[in-house]
Amino acid sequence: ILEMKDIVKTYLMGEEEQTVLKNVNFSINEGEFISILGPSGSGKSTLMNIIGCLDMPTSGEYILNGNEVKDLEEGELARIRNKEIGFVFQQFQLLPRLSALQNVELPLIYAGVKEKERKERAQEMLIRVGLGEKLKNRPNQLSGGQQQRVAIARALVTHPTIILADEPTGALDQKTGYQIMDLFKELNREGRTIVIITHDENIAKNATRIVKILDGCLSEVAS
Amino acid sequence: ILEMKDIVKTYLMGEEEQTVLKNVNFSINEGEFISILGPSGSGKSTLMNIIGCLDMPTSGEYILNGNEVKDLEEGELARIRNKEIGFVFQQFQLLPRLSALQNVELPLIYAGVKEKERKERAQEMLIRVGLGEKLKNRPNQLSGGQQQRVAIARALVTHPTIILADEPTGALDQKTGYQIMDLFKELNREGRTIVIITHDENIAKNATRIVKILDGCLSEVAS
Ligand SMILES: Nc1ncnc2c1ncn2[C@@H]1O[C@H](COP(=O)(O)OP(=O)(O)OP(=O)(O)O)[C@@H](O)[C@H]1O
Ligand SMILES: Nc1ncnc2c1ncn2[C@@H]1O[C@H](COP(=O)(O)OP(=O)(O)OP(=O)(O)O)[C@@H](O)[C@H]1O
Ligand SMILES: [Mg+2]
Ligand SMILES: [Mg+2]
Repeated sequence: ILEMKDIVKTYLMGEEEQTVLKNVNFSINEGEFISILGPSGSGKSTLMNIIGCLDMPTSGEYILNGNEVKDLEEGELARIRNKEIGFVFQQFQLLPRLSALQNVELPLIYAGVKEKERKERAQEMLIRVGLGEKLKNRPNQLSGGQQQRVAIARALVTHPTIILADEPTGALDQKTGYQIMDLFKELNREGRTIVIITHDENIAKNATRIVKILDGCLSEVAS
Repeated sequence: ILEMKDIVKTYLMGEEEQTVLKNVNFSINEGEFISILGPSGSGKSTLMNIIGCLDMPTSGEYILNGNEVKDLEEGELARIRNKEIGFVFQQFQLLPRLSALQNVELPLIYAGVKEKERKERAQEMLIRVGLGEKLKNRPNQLSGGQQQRVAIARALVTHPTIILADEPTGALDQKTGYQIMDLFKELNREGRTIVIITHDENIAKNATRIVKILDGCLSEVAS
């Protein structure tokens, strides 16, 4: 479903060049459940943003569903990002002026879903992540872990085929974190492909494959 | 150093009242190292914001260094917040247009520290949290865990007597998280009072006292 060959990502800071991803070779088959582990600053979010077509590599090939992403038009990229990929951001990226329910409805608005169905689906997903009582709260009226769960609900409400979650349990206590992982495992049993970045080895163990990243270099770990 | 009696915090959401802290009785002696554990949404950050004088309780007594906080003038409250308390926010609250170094210098500017000493102290603290190579990066040029460590450095640079850290290791891998806890333990050996909110039992064990919070009610755990 997804293949990366010799992916390099370099940032320019003033005059200095910093290479954050160094010849990453990585492929994902449909229906896999992968965890990406690695220290702070090692390149996990940078890799995830490229997988999710939110950022372009400096060089290398990235083939998604048989197409080289570099050759895709912006309209097609936007379609893939909205319809096929669900992205849980490390810092949630919720819209501050919208309620929890409105934040989760947003991707359904872009997908052209009618209002009645939209509200029902958004509410159902928020109940699934344990926030049935918080539909009207805006982000600054929610705790950190509640905001994170709104971000998870928003990523899942379009029933994406690929779910990319950047540290989805970072702000959650152990019990709530495991509930979210049970939800991801259920979605994976339905056939969805899941990639999770995490620092927590216990969370990583839910995956069928663990990939480690250190200083921009990837290595596979038998799982 | 700090005593709370029958602290209640209630939020008004439209017509509904929601009581988040229910008659919290809690005191902290100078030099203690306390961990606050509890599930997502249980009231930890709400309690911490009241301890740090960033928010007022709906009712109850809060005596800090012998003064009832309600009777303090805004100028005195601001002085306490700047000089005596170091606050690590759950979502970092870094200023997006300033570099890591400038973000850490900010509290020293408010404290009237001269430029040369300010830059030296800010740089030293960033080196201590492992970010010596990232002084010029702005927040959007830093990873999640790197931003968190800038927020930690900013809270510690004024050498506060009380350090309040809301989930300071949430975005960090285990090794980096333990390095930060070593830094907190060192500061505690110097006599500083430390209160940490965390979801991670391993991190909580660094404290000399563990307090659990569930649905707005506090209970002490023998540690
Ligand atoms: N826009 C940018 N400009 C310059 N450097 C950047 C930029 N974005 C990220 N970096 C650097 O790239 C490196 C990798 O960042 P990345 O966010 O991928 O790390 P990470 O593995 O997700 O870390 P964390 O676990 O802390 O979230 C970091 O050292 C960071 O400082
Ligand atoms: N401004 C507000 N208006 C209404 N409700 C609020 C407001 N701020 C917080 N709450 C509610 O108060 C409760 C406690 O929030 P708090 O942020 O203290 O939790 P927490 O224990 O820090 O959780 P987490 O571990 O997820 O960060 C939550 O249910 C939240 O929805
Ligand atoms: Mg990251
Ligand atoms: Mg909180």
